[in-house]
Amino acid sequence: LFERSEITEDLFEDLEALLIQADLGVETTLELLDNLRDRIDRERIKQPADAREALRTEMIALLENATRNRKIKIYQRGVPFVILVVGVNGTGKTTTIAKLAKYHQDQGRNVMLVAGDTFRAAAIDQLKVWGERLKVPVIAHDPGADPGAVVFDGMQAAYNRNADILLVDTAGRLHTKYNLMEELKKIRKVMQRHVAEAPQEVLLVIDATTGQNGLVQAKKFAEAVEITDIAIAKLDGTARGGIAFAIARELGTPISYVGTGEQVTALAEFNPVTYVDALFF
Amino acid sequence: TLSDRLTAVFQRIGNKGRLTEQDVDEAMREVRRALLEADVNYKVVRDFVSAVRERAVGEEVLKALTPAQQVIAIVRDELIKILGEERVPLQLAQVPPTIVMVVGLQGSGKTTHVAKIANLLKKEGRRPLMVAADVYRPAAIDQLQTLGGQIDVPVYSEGTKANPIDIAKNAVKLAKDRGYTVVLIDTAGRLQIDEPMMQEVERIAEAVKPHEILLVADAMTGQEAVNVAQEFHRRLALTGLILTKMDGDARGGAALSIRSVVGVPIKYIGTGERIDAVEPFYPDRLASRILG
Ligand SMILES: Nc1nc2c(ncn2[C@@H]2O[C@H](COP(=O)(O)OP(=O)(O)OP(=O)(O)O)[C@@H](O)[C@H]2O)c(=O)[nH]1
Ligand SMILES: Nc1nc2c(ncn2[C@@H]2O[C@H](COP(=O)(O)OP(=O)(O)OP(=O)(O)O)[C@@H](O)[C@H]2O)c(=O)[nH]1
Ligand SMILES: [Mg+2]
Ligand SMILES: [Mg+2]
Repeated sequence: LFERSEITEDLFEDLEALLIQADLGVETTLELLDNLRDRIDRERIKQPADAREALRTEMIALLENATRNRKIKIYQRGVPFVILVVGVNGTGKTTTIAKLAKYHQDQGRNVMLVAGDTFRAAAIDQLKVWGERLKVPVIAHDPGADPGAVVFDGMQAAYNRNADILLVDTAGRLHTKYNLMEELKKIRKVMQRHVAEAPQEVLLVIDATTGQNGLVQAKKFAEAVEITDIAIAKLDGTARGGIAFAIARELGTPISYVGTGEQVTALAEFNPVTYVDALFF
Repeated sequence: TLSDRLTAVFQRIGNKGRLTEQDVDEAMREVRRALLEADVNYKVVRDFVSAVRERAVGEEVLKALTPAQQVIAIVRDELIKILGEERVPLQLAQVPPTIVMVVGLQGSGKTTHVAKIANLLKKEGRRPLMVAADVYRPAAIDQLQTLGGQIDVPVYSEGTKANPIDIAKNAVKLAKDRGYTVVLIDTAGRLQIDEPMMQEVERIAEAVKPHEILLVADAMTGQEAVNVAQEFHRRLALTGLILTKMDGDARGGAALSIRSVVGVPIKYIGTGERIDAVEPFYPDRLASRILG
């Protein structure tokens, strides 16, 4: 793509195709390419290879603007650090919780899990399997129980057993469902009543295969429960999760983690440089 | 909406009696943008818009009194052509049991829809058997068994240590022995680029020769829908598509993409998490939704 000898309109067409096919969306793509044209004029860029570098740095900067917003995680002694994990159905929340549990465990922290999905068939069982595998306690009630009540018990247990990290699983829910979004707000209130700072992290899990709806998801979930971090799961597939650029650009929410497989070790910290390079550079 | 944008385009162009090809180009840019925003695949959009353009430049739009509406009508018509027929039923075998296998990416809604379809079949008076062939995902078997309990449909399982190919074969044998008329095989979510997993699902199909192989696709899938569907189709010869999570606000352009490259009928639309949240497919409804 950048192997040509000069910058032509063809280059921009090809770049547009590449960015759109990575799910960046029309608006973000047009903005990036407009900025690229400006830089090419201003900096009198003649070589496609230099144009490539300009685009690459521009894309990294766009993501870094959001990553900069990442709150510093402060793990206080005696105060459980509560991570509320949310998102639409099937994105990878429960699996991401298992991965985060392992990550924190490896850092020497005491971890507990809360089976806050009391709705979906075998959701509690699924989390319990992970709990057994990682030797991490899981606070759960019966299916159909009030998620607020399970979370309350979870907060209580975290204090009693000196948990450093409390990971709270929630049921997948479409942001278009008013009652389910209200339920999420209620879960958050339960936590805040228990510990003013909780939840210290509200993690939205987005599926890398999601198209433009990912931006709507991020907006709606942020409106309901103030998302602090985003995880993009399933980046081991062919989808690039390009909606991350639109989210960074419009909401400034930091992408903090990427899921790269179904194993419990398949979690990495989001790195804007490697992410952009993997796209096509 | 596309309708508003096209109206604006043609208003800007003004009333000069007859539109030029450039005017149509500008309208086509709006159509293209609307479809890309609806997650229709880039290459599919390119082909689609050139088909629309050809019709628009023909008599229809150049002389139309309301060119914006005429373009919309052409776009809708072309969408419906690609989206295919409504209410295409599950192909039942001449001699039971009918074997249905469900495949797709992780988290797309396979397990839930195996149960939904089993429930529909049961209500029609058939005898479905669900098969738990996902031995990888924690509590996947529990999930299918829980759903089976809710709808009173039996689940065949050999636990997580068994081989999915054997599970499928044994389930079909049991169905024949016990008179189950439809066998619904739930498989693990898998990436289309995961060679061993794709071979697994090929081998299950080879072993039990399903009458229906349904790709389950999430309505919010973006550009990769085409590559995913093409690869599953190349390796399995899909017979149908289930589009899930249509109760959200994703435009569902992935459906158009998949239909134009794979061409199998959309057999079911998932519209919620509950067992009864499944509907037959109506192309005009999906066309309106994709158009926004
Ligand atoms: N390939 C791949 N699969 C993943 C990844 N993360 C999760 N999955 C798979 O995606 C599917 C759904 O994962 P879950 O963790 O159950 O998703 P969830 O968001 O909790 O789903 P619900 O609770 O039903 O909304 C499972 O098959 C997981 O193994 C990932 O990073 N890569
Ligand atoms: N809102 C909504 N949720 C759905 C629909 N279909 C499935 N779901 C939800 O999507 C999530 C994933 O569904 P599953 O049936 O577990 O998906 P799967 O394809 O079997 O997942 P894997 O086996 O991990 O690949 C669950 O939370 C389901 O309740 C639908 O049509 N609408
Ligand atoms: Mg879950
Ligand atoms: Mg499943």
